[in-house]
Amino acid sequence: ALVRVPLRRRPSIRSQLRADGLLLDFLKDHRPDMFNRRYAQCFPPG
Amino acid sequence: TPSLRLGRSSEKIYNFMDAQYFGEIMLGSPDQNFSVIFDTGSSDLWVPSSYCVSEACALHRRFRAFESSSFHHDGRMFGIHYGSGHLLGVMARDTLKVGGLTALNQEFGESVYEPGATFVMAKFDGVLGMGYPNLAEILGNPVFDNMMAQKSVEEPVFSFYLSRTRSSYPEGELLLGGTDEAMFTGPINWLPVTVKGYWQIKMDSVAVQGVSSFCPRGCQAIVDTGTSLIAGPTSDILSLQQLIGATPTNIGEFLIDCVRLSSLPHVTFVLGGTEYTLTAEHYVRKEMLGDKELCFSGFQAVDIVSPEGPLWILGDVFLTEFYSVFDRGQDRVGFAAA
Repeated sequence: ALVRVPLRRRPSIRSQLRADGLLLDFLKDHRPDMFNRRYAQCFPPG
Repeated sequence: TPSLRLGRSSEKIYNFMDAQYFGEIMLGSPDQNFSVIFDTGSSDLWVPSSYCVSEACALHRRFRAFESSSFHHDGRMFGIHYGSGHLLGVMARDTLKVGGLTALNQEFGESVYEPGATFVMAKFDGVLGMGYPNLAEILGNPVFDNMMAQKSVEEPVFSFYLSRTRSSYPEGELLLGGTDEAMFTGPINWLPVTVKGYWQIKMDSVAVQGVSSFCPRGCQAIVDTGTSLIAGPTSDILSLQQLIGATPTNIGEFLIDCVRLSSLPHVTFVLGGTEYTLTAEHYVRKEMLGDKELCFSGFQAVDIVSPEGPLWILGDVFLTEFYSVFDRGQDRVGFAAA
């Protein structure tokens, strides 16, 4: 058989959190690596 | 229950923060419906269990084994690592229906513990992995392997159409068993799978405005419907962000001035000698915040090192522009203009 599965597109968790003004706190609590991403270009390569 | 079979130490490339495309599946008899991400970047099927203790499960549909007449107890534990935590669960077997297709005795995971708030907000209940078997944490055949073994698909091929706009119908489509000519134009360009785990291929180079800027001697890329953006090694991505004029926010995103889109450079991925060019319209994600439009870069830094070198990830930002075909019969990936 050749079966089609329709996919729906929904706002991402990130978009929902941003719209609710909760993204900053969420990322601080749940993505500690966010800091070093922010400043990755300040470190020597590697 | 035998010893806990923890997932492999390699961190799964789950970034469900940005996942946007979901489809429905049914498990058990009578049918129990779940909304899942069809994810070519993993190979496990799992849904929340009615025994789940996490806050994240409270807001999702949960599998009730005791109500299914086709349920087979397994009981072994499984664990899947995430960037943001660890998912724990129990293995089970039951009848799975996807579209009109039935896979009997499908091994899947019932999650009993789900990490953190990532899933509390999620619009999906679980994940249906469509990678190769050796990527699986859960014993037994991944779903598409089961469908091939039971000869329930016409060809050992599946394909994805993902629409970039919310207004089009369908917003996306997974086709099991072949391709849909109505969803793409021009020829399908094929690339051999280099390592059978992820759908991993060789990328020749990445050029910004025609200048071959990254991966000049070739590198490895995976085609991952479970990742929203295009990801690459931090050093390359930081340079790329500068070339497209994106500036970092204090939470690791990269913003672009929406009025400058028309003047931003094209980014071209060369795969199998064919150029796949994304304009700013393609690689910038627009988001309304109140009455204000924000423009985010569709590139993100993810450092995944494989024995073949650092991996790039071609996620939805790429797959909305290029129809993708996954051929397990000839272990190859095909792209065509969506």
